[in-house]
Amino acid sequence: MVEPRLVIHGGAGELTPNQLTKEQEKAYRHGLRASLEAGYQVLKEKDDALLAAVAAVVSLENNEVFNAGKGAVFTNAGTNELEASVMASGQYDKKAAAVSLVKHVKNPIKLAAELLKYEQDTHVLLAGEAVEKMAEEFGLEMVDQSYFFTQKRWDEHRRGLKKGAANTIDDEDKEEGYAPKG
Amino acid sequence: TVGAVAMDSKGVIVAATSTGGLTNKIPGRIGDTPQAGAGFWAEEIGHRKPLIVRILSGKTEERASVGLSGTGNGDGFIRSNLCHSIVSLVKHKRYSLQRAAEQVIADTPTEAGVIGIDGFTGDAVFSMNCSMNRGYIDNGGAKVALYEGE
Repeated sequence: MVEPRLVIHGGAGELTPNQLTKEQEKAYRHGLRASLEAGYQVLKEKDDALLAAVAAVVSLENNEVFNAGKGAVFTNAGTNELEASVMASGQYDKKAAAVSLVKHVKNPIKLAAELLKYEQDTHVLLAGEAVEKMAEEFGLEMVDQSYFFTQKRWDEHRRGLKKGAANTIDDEDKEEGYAPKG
Repeated sequence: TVGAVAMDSKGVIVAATSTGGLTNKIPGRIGDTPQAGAGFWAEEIGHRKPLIVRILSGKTEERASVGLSGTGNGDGFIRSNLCHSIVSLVKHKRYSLQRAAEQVIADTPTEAGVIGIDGFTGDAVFSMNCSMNRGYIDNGGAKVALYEGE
């Protein structure tokens, strides 16, 4: 027996204390703490690392402050394409399961976790419409692309198009409270 | 990108990672998050014990799991197969996960951060060459941080 524990991240990049407003910093810290509590609650109740890790990530996907699920960034075509993965030591033959180019699944991490447990299919990485159909068959919540929209990310997207390159962050972004997305 | 690494009382470790990717990425771009070994990894490892320990204790190896979830410049993670590179140092050179992560991240030219759990030591692992939103919880309580060095 070992002591259960949980670690999380919400994105990495260049960030210094004067870059965020007090409210933004508070929103990040609050979102991280809420994710820890959601995951650790499951760890205590179910003692299952997969369920706990998924619960922690679902909390972050549902929080528009972070770049996953609601609040995800936009492609240069103005769409949201999401991806997620899970990998477990021991206990699951498939070891890992991942999804990419997902556009209508509210919580992509839940789809990856369902694929990990889904014995009828041995593939590790699935992308696009076929895996979205599997999400519907698994009974996962499907959403319209507008669910992922946030004005902040949309403005970042429009500013980026003017600059003509992916993920270039400049002073204007920083003034807008750019924070690491990873 | 967001991620979590959890360890239950059986010592099973799971890495879970989810992302929207890069602002203004080209549609169809696949990042490190769904690529095993690049943006994530979890594995149960066996370290054979030294001969004298095997003779005295009868135990031939020590088994434990390690797990990682990464965030930063995804294409940098893909090019270096970053998370698997870290775990390989644990597996083949018996580094602690923290030491392995620091060595690989130090050699990474692009923005990179990883979180993890080392089943051999029970330690939570954080290593980054930039800032990273991160947090940790166990029965001693929770702690979150945003900035490098915090």
